[in-house]
Amino acid sequence: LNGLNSLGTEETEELEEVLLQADVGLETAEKIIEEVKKADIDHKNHNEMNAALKKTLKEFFYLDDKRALTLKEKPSVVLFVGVNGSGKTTSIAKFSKMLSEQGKKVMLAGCDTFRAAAIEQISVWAGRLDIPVVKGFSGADPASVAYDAHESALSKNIDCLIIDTAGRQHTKDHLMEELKKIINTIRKKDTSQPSEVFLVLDSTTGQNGLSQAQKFNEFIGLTGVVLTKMDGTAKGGIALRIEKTLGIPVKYIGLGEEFDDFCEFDPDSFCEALIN
Amino acid sequence: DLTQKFQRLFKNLRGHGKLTEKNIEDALRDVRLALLEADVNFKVVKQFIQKVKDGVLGSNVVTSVTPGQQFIKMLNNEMVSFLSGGEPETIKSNDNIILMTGLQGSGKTTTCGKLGLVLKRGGKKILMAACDIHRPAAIDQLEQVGKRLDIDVFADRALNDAVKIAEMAVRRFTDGGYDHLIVDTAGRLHVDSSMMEEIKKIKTVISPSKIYFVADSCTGQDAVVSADSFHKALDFTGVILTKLDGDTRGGAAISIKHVTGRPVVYVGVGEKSQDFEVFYPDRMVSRILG
Ligand SMILES: Nc1nc2c(ncn2[C@@H]2O[C@H](COP(=O)(O)OP(=O)(O)OP(=O)(O)O)[C@@H](O)[C@H]2O)c(=O)[nH]1
Ligand SMILES: Nc1nc2c(ncn2[C@@H]2O[C@H](COP(=O)(O)OP(=O)(O)OP(=O)(O)O)[C@@H](O)[C@H]2O)c(=O)[nH]1
Ligand SMILES: [Mg+2]
Ligand SMILES: [Mg+2]
Repeated sequence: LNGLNSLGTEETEELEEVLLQADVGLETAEKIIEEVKKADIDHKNHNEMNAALKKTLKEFFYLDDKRALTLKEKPSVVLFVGVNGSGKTTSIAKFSKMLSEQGKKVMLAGCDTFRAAAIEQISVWAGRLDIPVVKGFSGADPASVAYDAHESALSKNIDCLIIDTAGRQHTKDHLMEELKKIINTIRKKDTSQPSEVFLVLDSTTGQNGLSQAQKFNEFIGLTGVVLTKMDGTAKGGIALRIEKTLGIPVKYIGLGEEFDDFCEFDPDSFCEALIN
Repeated sequence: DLTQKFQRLFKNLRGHGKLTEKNIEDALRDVRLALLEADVNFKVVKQFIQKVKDGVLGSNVVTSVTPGQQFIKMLNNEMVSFLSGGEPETIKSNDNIILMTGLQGSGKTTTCGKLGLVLKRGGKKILMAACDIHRPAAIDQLEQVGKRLDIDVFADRALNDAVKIAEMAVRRFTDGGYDHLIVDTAGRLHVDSSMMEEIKKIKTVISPSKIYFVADSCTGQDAVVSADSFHKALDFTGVILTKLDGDTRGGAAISIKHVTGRPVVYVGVGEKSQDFEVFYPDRMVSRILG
């Protein structure tokens, strides 16, 4: 009977350690182990074990039909949000390059009017990409910058307007309301927008990542996750919990600090990397 | 929260006297879940649970009238002692040169300003050095931070070498009669060997008396890996944990202390320069235990 006593305590512990180290969290780790134990395989066979484990992990990423980029109308507005330092501005540069290479006319909106040199930072990226960026003066209302950018994008026949926002803690309601205001401002001109709202999440984040996703989703609704800094040693396992429990698909991965260090999220290679 | 859980777990024992090993196992399972949810590294959790278990079995918790409260008190004390100890690492007047290091986006540049402000308010003359030549507008960022706080910043946009800039900054520090030099560096991965070589070289040329590993408090299990790696490369003296104004429990504090032996010295509690505090182990423990 391949089943309940198939996995010894030592193997179970080893499996649990791999999963915990990957930041999947204890409850998720226990669920995965239960599934693997029940699997109809030879649990003593290393290859079959790995295959079963990978299959179980991939089941958390069940939103493959929602993973593709959805750009509605023109200009399609894509909003990048997330906590401080997660990699939003850099991800926008990478995402913009990707769209430009697909022949799309891209414009940036520098709606981080708060942090020191945020405007200079996005301007450098826009310059490197040779794409227009609409920015405000430091301390300006982010929603007003979004408004100006949207106006400009409409008049300049832009395909995609990408909005950078200031980092913020999801526990600060007034900052979360600020994001709502940006979205409402865009909706005044086009109720079909934004086409996408991406949570940019640092892959070294632990279980707090779920709280981040929950809160941002509650306030503004998220359509996808960008998981950054996957070129480090963190596995980004919190993404399993986010996609499974919140129904938000992981769409892109950040793999470094340059333009090309960006790719579409592939559950198969992600799960493969997690168990290695 | 844990206290209520234990009150419930142990309340059936009142009148029956002794805690059994089974009761303790149940309680420890809850502790384990709480600590893992708080992002304490699982290896550290294992050791900690064992310590608590041995402590409980050998103590008067077992025969106490309020075992739940006693248990929590023991947990608390064990964790506080886990986080305390080691050299007190706040800046002294002869800590002239301070090096800031850490992973990308952890809060180094912002924290340079925070530390500078604290020292400036103590009447000291501060110089900050912009040694991140890698991130777009990094020098602008530190200069703006310095301008806002009226703290001098040394930068050289013509020099394309972080080590040379650090060297020049030390010269400016000495010639300018400053009390403290705070050196900001680029975020880097512990697995990026050329960047780890760079930070080692910076350390060699500036010879800092304090090296702070600036870490994001919402870091998960990977905290032990990166901290261990940075510690082996630089032998940093202390940790600054940032973004504690969020709702992360901050278990990384325990993991980092455990694997490096280095204490958390300061914490960042917001984006403004004033949002900076000295680290108190007992406050952190209440937060981690939820
Ligand atoms: N190694 C690595 N570094 C990254 C990645 N994405 C971003 N970074 C770095 O992370 C740091 C922070 O990136 P930003 O783009 O400024 O992050 P942000 O979310 O816009 O930050 P705030 O606007 O301050 O909240 C920078 O040093 C980036 O170069 C990635 O995928 N890999
Ligand atoms: N909420 C909050 N934000 C913080 C704190 N410390 C820093 N930040 C923010 O975190 C983001 C990253 O801060 P930086 O100072 O640019 O981080 P860094 O380590 O210098 O980044 P790199 O140089 O790219 O590695 C910014 O948005 C800061 O305002 C803190 O304690 N709380
Ligand atoms: Mg940014
Ligand atoms: Mg910096």
